Amino acid sequence: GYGRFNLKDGQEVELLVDHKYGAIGDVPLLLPYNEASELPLSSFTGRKPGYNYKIKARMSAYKGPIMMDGGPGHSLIFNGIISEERYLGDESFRLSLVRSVVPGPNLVILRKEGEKFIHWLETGDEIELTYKDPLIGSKLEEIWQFNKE
Amino acid sequence: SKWRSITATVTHDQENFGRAYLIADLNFME
Repeated sequence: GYGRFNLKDGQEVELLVDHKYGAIGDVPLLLPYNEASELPLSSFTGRKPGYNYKIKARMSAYKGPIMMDGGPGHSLIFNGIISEERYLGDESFRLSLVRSVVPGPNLVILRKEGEKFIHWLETGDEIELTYKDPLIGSKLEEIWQFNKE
Repeated sequence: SKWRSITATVTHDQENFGRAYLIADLNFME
């Protein structure tokens, strides 16, 4: 089997995917254990920040050659939403604006469109970053100006 | 990049729910 729960290739599983889309530690939890399976989830298009999901997924074992940079690997492939609900709490969470890309330098994942600051996730989905404190705005502007150059 | 890490502490932006994160704090490590 694969991952810490010894999943079989092709096995159907249920996962909890929470509202903190793209946050540090954003990993699906395998049911009924409520623990990370240590296998990445792929193909969950349509996931929206702020919503908790119970989904179905299928374990897919990678049988190709191993790449120097880690390359593709075993994964859980999204196979449908069982339920979704809007998150109503106000818990804060952390987002990394720097991403390491192998091979290459670390990248700051931030751009400005008009007056909006945009961050994008590894899936390609984008999220706007807003602020109330003007000091945060000036820091984002500094990052963006440095990034642009 | 100039920064080794930039971490934003965020919540959901209630005025733009599902589309935006509201930043409460930014931490830099050069």
